[in-house]
Amino acid sequence: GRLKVLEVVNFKSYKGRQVVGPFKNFTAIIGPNGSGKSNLMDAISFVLGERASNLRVKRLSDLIHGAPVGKPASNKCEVSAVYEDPDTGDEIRFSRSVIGNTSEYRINGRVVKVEEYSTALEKIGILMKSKNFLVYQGQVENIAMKNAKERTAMFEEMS
Amino acid sequence: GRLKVLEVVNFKSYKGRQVVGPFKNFTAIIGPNGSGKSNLMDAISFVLGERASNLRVKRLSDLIHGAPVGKPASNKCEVSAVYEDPDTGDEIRFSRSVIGNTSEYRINGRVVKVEEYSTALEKIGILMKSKNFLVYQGQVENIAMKNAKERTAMFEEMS
Amino acid sequence: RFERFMRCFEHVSNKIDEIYKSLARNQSAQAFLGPENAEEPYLEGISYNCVAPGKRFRPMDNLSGGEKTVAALALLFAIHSFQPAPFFVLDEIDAALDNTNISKVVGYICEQAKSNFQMIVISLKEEFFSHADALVGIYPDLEVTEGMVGSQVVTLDLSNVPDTHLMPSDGVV
Amino acid sequence: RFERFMRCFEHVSNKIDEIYKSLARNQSAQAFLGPENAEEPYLEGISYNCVAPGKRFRPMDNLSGGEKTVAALALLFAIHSFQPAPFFVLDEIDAALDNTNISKVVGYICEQAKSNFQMIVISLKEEFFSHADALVGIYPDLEVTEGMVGSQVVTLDLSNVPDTHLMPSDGVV
Ligand SMILES: Nc1ncnc2c1ncn2[C@@H]1O[C@H](COP(=O)(O)OP(=O)(O)OP(=O)(O)O)[C@@H](O)[C@H]1O
Ligand SMILES: Nc1ncnc2c1ncn2[C@@H]1O[C@H](COP(=O)(O)OP(=O)(O)OP(=O)(O)O)[C@@H](O)[C@H]1O
Ligand SMILES: [Mg+2]
Ligand SMILES: [Mg+2]
Repeated sequence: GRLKVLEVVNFKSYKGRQVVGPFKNFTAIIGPNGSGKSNLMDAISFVLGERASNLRVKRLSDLIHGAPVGKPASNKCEVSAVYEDPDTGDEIRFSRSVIGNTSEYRINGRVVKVEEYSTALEKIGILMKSKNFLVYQGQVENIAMKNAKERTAMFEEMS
Repeated sequence: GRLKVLEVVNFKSYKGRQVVGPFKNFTAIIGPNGSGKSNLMDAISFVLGERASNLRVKRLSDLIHGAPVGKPASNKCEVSAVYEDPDTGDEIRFSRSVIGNTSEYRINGRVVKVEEYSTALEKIGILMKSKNFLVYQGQVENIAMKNAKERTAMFEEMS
Repeated sequence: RFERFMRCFEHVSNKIDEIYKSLARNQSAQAFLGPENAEEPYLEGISYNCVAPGKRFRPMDNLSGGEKTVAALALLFAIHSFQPAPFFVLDEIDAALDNTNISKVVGYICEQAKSNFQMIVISLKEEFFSHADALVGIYPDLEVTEGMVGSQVVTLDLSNVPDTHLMPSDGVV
Repeated sequence: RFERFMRCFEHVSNKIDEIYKSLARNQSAQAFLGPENAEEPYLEGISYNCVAPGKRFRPMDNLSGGEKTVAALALLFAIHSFQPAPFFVLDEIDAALDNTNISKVVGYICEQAKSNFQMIVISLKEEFFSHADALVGIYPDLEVTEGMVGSQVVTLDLSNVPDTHLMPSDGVV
């Protein structure tokens, strides 16, 4: 399967509702320094369950557009990712939002607990525990330079 | 004043004696990945007194060409930097070599103690303690992201 | 538990050399994962070593910035072959690569993207993003009310465009 | 001791804003150094804040990769103005910069290199190195005896060449 479309609502530098996509087999995100490219990656990590410290913020509420400068555009932000299984054409819509400082998870519009959400992600091959498919800006060399013990721990988590 | 010429002898990937220069007001070092560009910066840092850990080696003897693969080209390596004062035309030749695992310092060919060497460098404005003029690969963002206490310590060292 | 660990470790260490060779486009390149304790690898560390094309075996911290990036991508793709996530998101992984290595990495990505994984990359270099099937262009847009700069998005579908250099070298949408 | 600290701190904090404005080529850019304890700055920390062109004041870790690089260079050059070393050596500082920021940084370097300092930069990007007065080209060279790859050097004096794009985009000597 694959990611088809991403929808961001008041997430970081993205004001209001913006739809990104459709994503193809090889999609490149381009734009000048400071335009919001890494923020879009943060949106993808966020909807897959990433925690605040790996999203470059101290608190989840800082993800809301304008919050870091004291002018939040709303009391909530939301990201939805539409996942598509190309063989069957089935689609699943994963959504996560922050209201105040707590997260709310939905699958196809229905509110679910975080356990059900991560189990559904694991079913399509997304394990947020080992995150071997996300490489944040400036981190690529670290993958090769882990020490021997850290590497064993990485294999431990994968198996 | 400024750096005029650099001479490297069996230093890292540079076999035998190689002369680099003359350096102009704005000189760029270019070449493919792994060709030896950062090794040339290491040569400049080395001749100014930098310690092994900031030269990407565990011991000074690993700086000798071929040493990390057990085939050292010689029992010593040496770097000389010719500094020129454009106003007077005077030149000073700073040299540092490693024999075995200890350093030897020379000014215009004469062996000197490390204290005299660093005093002569300070006279031309090179303070290896604060190193504010060397930015190693991948380190540029860290200059802005130091924490507040580290920044005070930096000003402390400069004054 | 032990079986699962060994299955994972053996799969990745069998694959890593072949992936590194095809990423570096050079049969003399070598990569291997070695347990420090062969009987019980999960008790001790696992070392990772690469021999860059044309060079001899040496410690990993001897590699240059660009050589480390290629070694890291080989490990990333070898791990993926054991536990395939549906897509990758890679943020400016080409920062330390010269143009020769960029075209090797892009070539590998284009081959894989057709068959077994979806690639989403962030890049500033035309040599990299001009081979994509679709471009997502982000541009800053001044919000009049708040005096703040926000992000706007435009999407270009390139799957029908022949794979040539698309943009002037500043490549910004 | 206290006087020396204050002289250094005051010099750099007076200069930082002007240097950041000219590096970013934008008068709306702002940079300031602020002691956490105004009476005795050397007792506590010193904070550094930048307002990127067109944006509002926000914590430093909110900046993007490219914005942090420009902020770092401004601080580096401001410190240099207090304690001028005879030359700089900068290794791939342009890795996170887009072409617009590269031309701003190169413009600043070319202005300064004429008067008060010597610049030695390592770069993979033609947009950066094509403005240099001299190029030092490093190329790998196979040493037959050892089977090892070594480095060879060639130097090109460009001071008489008009400042145009010199190289094909792979820029390798
Ligand atoms: N909650 C928020 N509300 C509004 N703007 C925000 C918010 N969080 C971050 N930003 C802004 O987003 C910008 C950074 O965007 P981002 O890191 O995505 O840039 P980028 O496109 O990746 O740039 P680069 O190429 O330099 O890496 C910053 O200028 C920051 O101020
Ligand atoms: N003592 C030594 N003898 C021989 N070769 C060495 C020695 N030390 C390091 N090397 C080799 O030098 C090479 C690295 O060079 P360097 O880091 O200068 O590359 P670079 O040109 O900066 O590349 P990049 O653009 O990827 O940063 C490595 O391949 C390493 O094996
Ligand atoms: Mg970014
Ligand atoms: Mg390098």
